[in-house]
Amino acid sequence: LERSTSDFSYSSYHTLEEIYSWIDNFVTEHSDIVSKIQIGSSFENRSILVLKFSTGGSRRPAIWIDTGIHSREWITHATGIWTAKKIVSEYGRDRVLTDILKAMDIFIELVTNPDGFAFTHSMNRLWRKNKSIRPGMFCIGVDLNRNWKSGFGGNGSNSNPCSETYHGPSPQSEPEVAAIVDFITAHGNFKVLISIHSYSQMLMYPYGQSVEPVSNQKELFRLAKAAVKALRAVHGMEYVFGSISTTLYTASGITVDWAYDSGIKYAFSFELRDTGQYGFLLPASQIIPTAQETWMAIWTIMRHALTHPY
Amino acid sequence: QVNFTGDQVLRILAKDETQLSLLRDLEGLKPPKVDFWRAPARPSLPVDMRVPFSELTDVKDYLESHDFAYSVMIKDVQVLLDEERETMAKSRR
Repeated sequence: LERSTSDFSYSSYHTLEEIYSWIDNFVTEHSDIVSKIQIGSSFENRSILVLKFSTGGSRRPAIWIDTGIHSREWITHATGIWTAKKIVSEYGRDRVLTDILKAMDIFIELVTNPDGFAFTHSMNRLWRKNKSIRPGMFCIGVDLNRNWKSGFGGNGSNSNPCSETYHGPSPQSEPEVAAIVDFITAHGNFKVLISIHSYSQMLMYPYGQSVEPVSNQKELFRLAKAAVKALRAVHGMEYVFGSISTTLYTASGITVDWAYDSGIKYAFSFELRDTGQYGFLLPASQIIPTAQETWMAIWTIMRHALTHPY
Repeated sequence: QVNFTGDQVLRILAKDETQLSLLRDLEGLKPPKVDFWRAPARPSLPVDMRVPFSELTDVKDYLESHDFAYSVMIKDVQVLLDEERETMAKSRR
């Protein structure tokens, strides 16, 4: 197991055990600003962990970032880990980030689908869903990004348990989704939600369930435009942006629609790079450049939330 | 460990909605013959589809018979997976 975060290779992919071990080392080494919260347990009873970055106060306006809800998208977990390290290394140096952490808390859930992620290492590298099994379900797993209450069961999700976009028996039936819903609802003061997927170089905002524009569509469009501009400036990676239903496809029961309908005005979904050649199998050599460019987009969104409180 | 030797990922450009729905028909087959990495969305976006080695001939015949334009994005999935695994092992060492 990794002994400390300084030994940890941020330019490699890691197993669930290595990531959880890194989390413990990371929290120990940065206990002044980072803590670990278990928000629940997965279907196969693995801990669901969230990193909290806070400089004090209670129930401050908060930013949520999750990675790995689709387990085969390994670049997202790796980007999340690098981002966590970036936050602690830039705090006190980057004025904007320091101001953000003086006023807001940041929560990062690195492995949103721990059972699926463990399965990609042990049995099937291309597994996407969680690992739930229920009587009468002749296939394993629910697509966790179709299991949210908002638009549940609508177009762009599937009622067939063997489908990769199977929405599950009911909204929030999956413990991995219910844990986040309960945590964010109980906290009650989240202002930003960023859910990170791969791949296809997109930055999107609600809705996925319909083409109906959200009330602050213009603001989200401008913010997404600024974020992808900041991202492109790092390594020249071109992203498209817009609402999920008009940029990609109709998708119902998704994280960012639920967040938006729960009052989180700045809800975004990333589809990270694959450079058009590798799909889910992006080489580890591209972890750092992907994380560096993604950071500038996240940084832009967080700065907007800081300067536009609501 | 599921082995993906010989599996290929095809990048397909659907001309119109008709072609998109022909691709969506592939998803509904039992057992599923293909795994969409980028699902059929709109004609302007590519569709990426992993095809098991055993289905390659049938699926390519299907695509060609319906006049799809496609390219091979990944020639052998298992080769990339082996490289990924080796890189992880090297990093761990």
